[in-house]
Amino acid sequence: MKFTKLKITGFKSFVDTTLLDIKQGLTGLVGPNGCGKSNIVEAIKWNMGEAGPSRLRAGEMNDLIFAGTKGRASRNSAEVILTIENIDNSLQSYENNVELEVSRKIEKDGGSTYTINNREVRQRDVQILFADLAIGSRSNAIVDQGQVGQIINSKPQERRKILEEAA
Amino acid sequence: MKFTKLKITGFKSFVDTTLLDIKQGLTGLVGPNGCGKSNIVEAIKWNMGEAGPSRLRAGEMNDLIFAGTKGRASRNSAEVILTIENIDNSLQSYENNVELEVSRKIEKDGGSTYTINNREVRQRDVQILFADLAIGSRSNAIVDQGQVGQIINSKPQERRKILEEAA
Amino acid sequence: AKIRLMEAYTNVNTNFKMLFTELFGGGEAYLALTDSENPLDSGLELMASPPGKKLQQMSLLSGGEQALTAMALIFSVFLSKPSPICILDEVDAPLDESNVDRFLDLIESISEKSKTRFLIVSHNRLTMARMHRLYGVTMQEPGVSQLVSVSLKEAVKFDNVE
Amino acid sequence: AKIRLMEAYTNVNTNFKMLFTELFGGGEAYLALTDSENPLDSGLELMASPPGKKLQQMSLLSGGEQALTAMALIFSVFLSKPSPICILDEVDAPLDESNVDRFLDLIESISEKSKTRFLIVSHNRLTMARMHRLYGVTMQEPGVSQLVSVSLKEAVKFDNVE
Ligand SMILES: Nc1ncnc2c1ncn2[C@@H]1O[C@H](COP(=O)(O)OP(=O)(O)OP(=O)(O)O)[C@@H](O)[C@H]1O
Ligand SMILES: Nc1ncnc2c1ncn2[C@@H]1O[C@H](COP(=O)(O)OP(=O)(O)OP(=O)(O)O)[C@@H](O)[C@H]1O
Ligand SMILES: [Mg+2]
Ligand SMILES: [Mg+2]
Repeated sequence: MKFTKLKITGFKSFVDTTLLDIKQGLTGLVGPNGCGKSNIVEAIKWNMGEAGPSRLRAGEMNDLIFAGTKGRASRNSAEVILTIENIDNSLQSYENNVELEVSRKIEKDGGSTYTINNREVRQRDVQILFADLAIGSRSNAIVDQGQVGQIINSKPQERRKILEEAA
Repeated sequence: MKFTKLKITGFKSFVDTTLLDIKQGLTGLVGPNGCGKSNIVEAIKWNMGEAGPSRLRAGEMNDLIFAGTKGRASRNSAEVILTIENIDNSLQSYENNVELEVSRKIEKDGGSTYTINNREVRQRDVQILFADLAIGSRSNAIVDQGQVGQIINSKPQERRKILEEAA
Repeated sequence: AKIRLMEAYTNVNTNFKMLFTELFGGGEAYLALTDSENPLDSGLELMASPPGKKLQQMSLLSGGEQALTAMALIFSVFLSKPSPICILDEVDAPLDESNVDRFLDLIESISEKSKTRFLIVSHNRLTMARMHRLYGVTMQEPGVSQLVSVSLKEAVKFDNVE
Repeated sequence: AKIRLMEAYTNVNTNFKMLFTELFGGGEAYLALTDSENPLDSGLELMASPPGKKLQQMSLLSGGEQALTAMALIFSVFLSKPSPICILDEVDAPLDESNVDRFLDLIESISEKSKTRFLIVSHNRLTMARMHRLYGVTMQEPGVSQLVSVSLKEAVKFDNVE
């Protein structure tokens, strides 16, 4: 079971369709301040079923759609697709699919639609799919910018919650 | 009016007397994690009259005294001395002194003693001396590790307090 | 729920002890429940002693030592249930060069053992130099992000290009 | 007290507009009181638009953009009452290379104009390279700090030495 591709269109500053190959080992994302690195991390979290805009540095879900610049008009929709390879058939419920394309799409003022291999599914189905893979939008395996500082400054009660993910 | 020397003895990890020349321009402090760079910043803030241990990452004031290691015995006192050159006589109240040595000393379980040029003074006197120089232990001109992050995450009401220093 | 949490605690604590010593190149550390009678309401304290130092609570360590200790905790949970992907956004910022090296040694060994794919955002040249491939994110057109594949030489310049 | 605060606000705001544009190499920003009728109880919002971007609240900027904006605020207050010494502890950690350069340009010009002496703690090689002198802090004996004067070549190695 491997993550292989990420495709972003109209999400935050990625107005044009952007493709990222996710390969074995360590892939570095570099670039100046404010160019969109953390937006990529948020695109992945959003695709995995994140329901809270504040977890994506947004006031409301509409803020995730490209808002326009001096040279480009704003958009009305955004889509993020994660491709997962299932050759070893470790995903029981998707046995016959060698590859899964998980898509989340949002229309301005219209809410989100999720599809897996072009079949419409519920948010819950996507969240369960990723939970079965020990990952998800709030997983410890995704460490946001500034999150290490938050763990350091958190109260002991808060920190215990980190253990619950391993339970 | 210039800061020219810092002398630390027995304060936190600086058990041996340590001298730092403060010269014109930019002086860099470098070294591995945990070697004592932020302790130097705290030595200066303490000397300037800081009264709250939590502002110096200490539970109580005794925590500022060298606590001992596997190879060294703990100490019973600590002292930090800041030397200020007053050649241009800009410090009215200390007119006749071309140089001021501000010392703060602490004895275990015994509280602090402040002296300026070996004459004992109150904490208030030291705090006023530095306030006249537009500096102090809680001044914006001393930016602690992690403080920029705190300003970013602070609420608008908190941020207004930063203006008060300029008033 | 109580039994599962205690099992998780024991499991994560074993990982934490081992990872701390690996990341600091020595020393020791452990996780302490503030109230082990009621694990479900208890707090979690991190006790640590970097090499050559006394054991103390995490809050008395230096900035970089705290960050490395927090990373040891994050990865001890990760190891108890490894996932196929791991994303790290500028976690190396407070670390000195030798801690960055040890941290990357750990990441590399996890990526080999559990075949986890890492996406790592960083401004640190040492970290960039150890990536298997680099993507530059740029805004050549103001406000519009684009992704390009870059070499290390370009990447260092990349951080510079507005 | 109200009049003094409003004067401080106007003064700091003028500095902030100028310093933001200097630090970002363009763009614009200003300080907004959430309740200018009651300045003593009001909140302070930072509105900013980095070059080529729309004006927005500081909370919507990236990590590095927020850090640089916060530094602009800190130095706008500093400039209204310059002090003879300024101490910065790892403020450059979230910045990319060109922002570090612009930030150091600002510090250098302040040190020349107001004769302020700076003590700067950093792990960033770029910052180290622009210091007028470097002190290494080391714990050759575990748990015991010592200060030694170092050259840049040594300093970079220093960050590595345990
Ligand atoms: N809906 C949106 N439409 C267009 N642009 C957006 C939208 N939401 C956020 N942005 C832009 O994305 C930028 C932030 O990008 P991001 O936080 O990913 O930067 P970064 O590469 O992580 O930078 P740093 O190195 O400073 O952390 C902001 O400057 C903002 O202008
Ligand atoms: N009273 C004390 N006696 C002895 N050592 C102390 C005392 N208080 C703190 N320390 C030691 O000082 C160290 C912290 O030093 P400091 O925070 O200055 O490191 P630093 O150089 O700023 O590191 P970093 O780069 O990670 O921020 C701790 O590891 C702690 O052991
Ligand atoms: Mg970022
Ligand atoms: Mg420090």
